[in-house]
Amino acid sequence: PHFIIRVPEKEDALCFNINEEPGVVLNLIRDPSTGISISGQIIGEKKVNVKNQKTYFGRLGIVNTRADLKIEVTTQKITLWKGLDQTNFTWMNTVMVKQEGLSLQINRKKNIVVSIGDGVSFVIILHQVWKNLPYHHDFLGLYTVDSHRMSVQTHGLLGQFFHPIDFEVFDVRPGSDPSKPDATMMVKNHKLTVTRGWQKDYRKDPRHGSEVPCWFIHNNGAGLIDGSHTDYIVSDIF
Amino acid sequence: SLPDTVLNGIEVYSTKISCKVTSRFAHNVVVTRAVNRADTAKEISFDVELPKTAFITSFTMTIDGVTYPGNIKEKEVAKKQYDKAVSQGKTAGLVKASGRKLEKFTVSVNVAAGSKVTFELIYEELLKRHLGKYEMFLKIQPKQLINHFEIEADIFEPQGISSLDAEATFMTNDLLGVLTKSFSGKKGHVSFKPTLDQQRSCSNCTTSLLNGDFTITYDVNRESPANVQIVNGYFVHFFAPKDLPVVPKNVVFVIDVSGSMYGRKLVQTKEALLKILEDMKEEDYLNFILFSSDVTVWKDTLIKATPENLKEAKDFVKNIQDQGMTNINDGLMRGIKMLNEAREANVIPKRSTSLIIMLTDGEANVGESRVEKIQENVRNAIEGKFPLYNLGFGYNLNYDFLEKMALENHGLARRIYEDSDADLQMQGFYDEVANPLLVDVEVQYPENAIADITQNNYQHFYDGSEIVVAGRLVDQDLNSFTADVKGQGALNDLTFTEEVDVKETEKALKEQKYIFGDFIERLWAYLTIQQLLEKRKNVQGEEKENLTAQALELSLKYHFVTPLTSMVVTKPEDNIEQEAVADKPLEGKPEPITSSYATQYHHQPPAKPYYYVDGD
Repeated sequence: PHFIIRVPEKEDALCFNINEEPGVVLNLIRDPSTGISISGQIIGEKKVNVKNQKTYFGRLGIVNTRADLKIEVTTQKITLWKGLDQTNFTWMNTVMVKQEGLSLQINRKKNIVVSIGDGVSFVIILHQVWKNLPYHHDFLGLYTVDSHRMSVQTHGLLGQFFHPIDFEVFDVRPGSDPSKPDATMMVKNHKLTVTRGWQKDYRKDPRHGSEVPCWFIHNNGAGLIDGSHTDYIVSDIF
Repeated sequence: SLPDTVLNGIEVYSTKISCKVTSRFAHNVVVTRAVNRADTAKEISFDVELPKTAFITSFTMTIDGVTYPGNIKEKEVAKKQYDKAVSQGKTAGLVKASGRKLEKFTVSVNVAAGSKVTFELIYEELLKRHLGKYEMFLKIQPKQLINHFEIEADIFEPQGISSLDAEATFMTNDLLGVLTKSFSGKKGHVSFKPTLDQQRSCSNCTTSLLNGDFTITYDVNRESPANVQIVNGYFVHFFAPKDLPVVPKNVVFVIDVSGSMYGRKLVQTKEALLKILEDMKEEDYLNFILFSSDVTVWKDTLIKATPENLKEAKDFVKNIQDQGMTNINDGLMRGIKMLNEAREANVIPKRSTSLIIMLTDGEANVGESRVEKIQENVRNAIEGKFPLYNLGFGYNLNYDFLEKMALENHGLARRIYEDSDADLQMQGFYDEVANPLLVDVEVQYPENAIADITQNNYQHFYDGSEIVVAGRLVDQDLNSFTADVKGQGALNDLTFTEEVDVKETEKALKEQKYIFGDFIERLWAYLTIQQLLEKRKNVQGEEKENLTAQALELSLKYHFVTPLTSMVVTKPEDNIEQEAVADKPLEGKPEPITSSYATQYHHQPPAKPYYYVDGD
């Protein structure tokens, strides 16, 4: 899956990929203060043994420990737990669910807007592909809204970027692809070689997406993310 | 020698039952063709047992090419013709209640030697979803072997069919081969065509083994919780979400233990209650209130259904004894008070629903015994806060009273038939109401877009059932509208939204050749009439007159034999045209003492008066 980090202070964006095996679960957001955490499980393409297999998020888990609440979203269904009691929905529903500390809006075959507590919201987008495509299958996208409402202790592959981040780009030079120049980036006291490229933001147009120019950090975001990407591998979606 | 298909000079060429179901609305046509092979005039009779929930829409009789149609008229108008028939010493009732689920349509006619006759009866009904399935019930009971016997059912469901089954109580291995059932996508098909030999009750017998119930059950895909269909400016909205957690319930069982419950009735009641206790969930609350001349309670307040409490409850049930008379009022009032107090004192969970299930086998005869006063007391005490379900055990009771009281309090009444399976009937009823998934359900449409909608708010949505709302589009050029269904679940408040693209929906349905064009309009009319008739039971005076007038107008417009209309069938007899009347018997009325027209025809008018089955 690819990650896009918007940096409004720089009017720019950073992006990186995490390449891991299908089945791996990554910790995306963890806020010990609000009790909210989000993890995502990776899926691959339909056919295995494909060179440079692309990976996506196929399953997301949202937990709010304070409210004893769990939400599991897959490309098939949405399950909501309050304690041990569960409610199931499919992507065929258009439904608004309201309960103490949670508002969940499922928009049939499009997206889910989850608002927890005092207004932290996440949007999960369903990317549907034609079911007979030989390689690809449906996958999920996660976008955060009002991330400033999360605490300063928030961490995770995405969560660590909810705090302001500073970087500097210099020495822009031609790269191996003439349309994508390379540059040197100083970030978190690391000097990295980055490449100018584009990634897709699917919030407004889930089918085609809109292209976001960004500085691409190679090697699973090494140097940009705290520690190594394998530090974010967790055993379970919850 | 005459072939086996000739019995008493009558040969039945064919009987064909064809059912077309489109979006749960069943249109059934029963056609029988027969000929009189005898040298003299003979009576040919035609019997069909149809569901009580069905409305007859048409009947015709064709004798030697001349058709005698049934005409549906206002009951009062028909009654004048009926009175004429009675004055000639003949009863004219064509339909009478038959068993628990059915009513029997019977007509017979004298046919000259060599003459042929064709009977055709059409009836329609909206199949109700019950414990996760729609059920179509056909009673099969031909009196003799038939050259061509056939049942054909075509089902079309725009949501797609998820399961389909058909079975008969008379099925043998041999007959299994001629029963075909298949479904794919939106279409389902059931066919049953036994040959003449396969109909024989034994290899050389001339009697038919086709005698029993033929039941078709199916369900539809439920990827989406709702489905809206539109044809010719009428819409129907089906709503049945799944996978929602069950709302905890607070149940008070108010049980009649008067002397009349002595013996098998009480044994069966206890068995049912013990089974119900086994199915109770730990989140539920319960209590038992027993009434005879006095009222006895198991516990003073509602008790959580913990394993320990359930064990104690079972012991209590096992020791129930019959005694005394019937004090319905005090039993019910005690139960209502208990539920109200539990809610006020927050003893029961905030997100839970309450209900009372009352079982009685008799009429109130001690304490407050005026039914109007009991109704008033109950109505004022419940104040619409929870439903009351009344189970009437047997026939020695005032079922109208029980039904009215239940309907007034958002519940329903059900008769428990005195039979070996009475305990199963009680459990079956409990299973229907045991799993509420949503409470206070309201279906909302944009006000300016639709009109004439059927009931759109329900106190409960139960697992395995379905909410059906139908209506008319006001603006024929409307492109789209939104339907919202709001309800409270066990954990959360839910609003399901259905975006309806009018043109697309209509176009998709019109392309299906299965559909008889106006089925949604007829479904709407059927549902509206049923609900008007139900509402009418609860009101008096001008309001009742208005509801009656509306229901009558629709019954006549859409040719339904309802409790407000009758179908007059003109029959040629001995060169004199005579009339018979088909009426709809009512559940609450005592079983009519009439014999059917067919039986009556060859007898002298008996001394006893005949009773007319009247909707009023």
